[in-house]
Amino acid sequence: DGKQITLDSFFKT
Amino acid sequence: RATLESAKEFKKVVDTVAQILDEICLIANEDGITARAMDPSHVALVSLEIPRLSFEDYEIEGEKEIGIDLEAFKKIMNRAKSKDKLILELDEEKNKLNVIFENSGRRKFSLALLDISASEIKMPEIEYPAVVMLKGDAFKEALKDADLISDYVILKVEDNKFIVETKGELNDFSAEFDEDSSALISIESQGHAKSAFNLEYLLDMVKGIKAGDIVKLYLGTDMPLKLEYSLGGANLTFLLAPRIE
Repeated sequence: DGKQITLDSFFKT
Repeated sequence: RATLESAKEFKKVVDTVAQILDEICLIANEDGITARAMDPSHVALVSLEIPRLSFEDYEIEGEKEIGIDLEAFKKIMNRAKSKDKLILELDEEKNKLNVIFENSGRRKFSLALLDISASEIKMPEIEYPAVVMLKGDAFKEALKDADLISDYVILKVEDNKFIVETKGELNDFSAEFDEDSSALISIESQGHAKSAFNLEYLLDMVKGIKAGDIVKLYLGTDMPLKLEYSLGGANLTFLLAPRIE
């Protein structure tokens, strides 16, 4: 079921 | 000063946004009202847009930032009755937002404004391999089904089908929407898409959806979900970060 990531990395691209 | 025809409809907007955020800074200008913010954990983003045309009446000079405690606003909006109009009136002198329910009488709450500024967040430009439009209540029901089984859900697009599935320790659930499904309005995809999401957040995001509403889902593989729908004259857009193996 995985690990929750944040949105932050998607704002940097 | 802005007037909306149905306070009760707008209550659903406030209810939904308040599920994810504690406070919000509305930006009001001649185009209407917008707001955008991430939740404190940076897992979810909410973007709200109420175009000027959605208001029955709208008067403004320049641009105003209106910081709102959503818990307090939600409690007030819960007092809306079915035929109430809603008037939102900024009192800059008293630093309050007047929330007025107008029907046979007039009930006015004055909500203290918060000293917060609008976030500068722009929506990230993500290219999504799959876009699905489907009946909002069917999506919401599938999420509620998945919630019986686990605390996460996988949203998948493959072979022109949209699939909602989850696995628990013992039990599994899946819902498939293909071209024969009356709930599926359209599906566009370039290859497969598969991402896992926290169900609690997703259920919060779809809270305001009712029968007849249509949701638009943008999906990729291990990418944030973008979810859009309209509610009470407002356009709501959510981003939700995935769970990754």
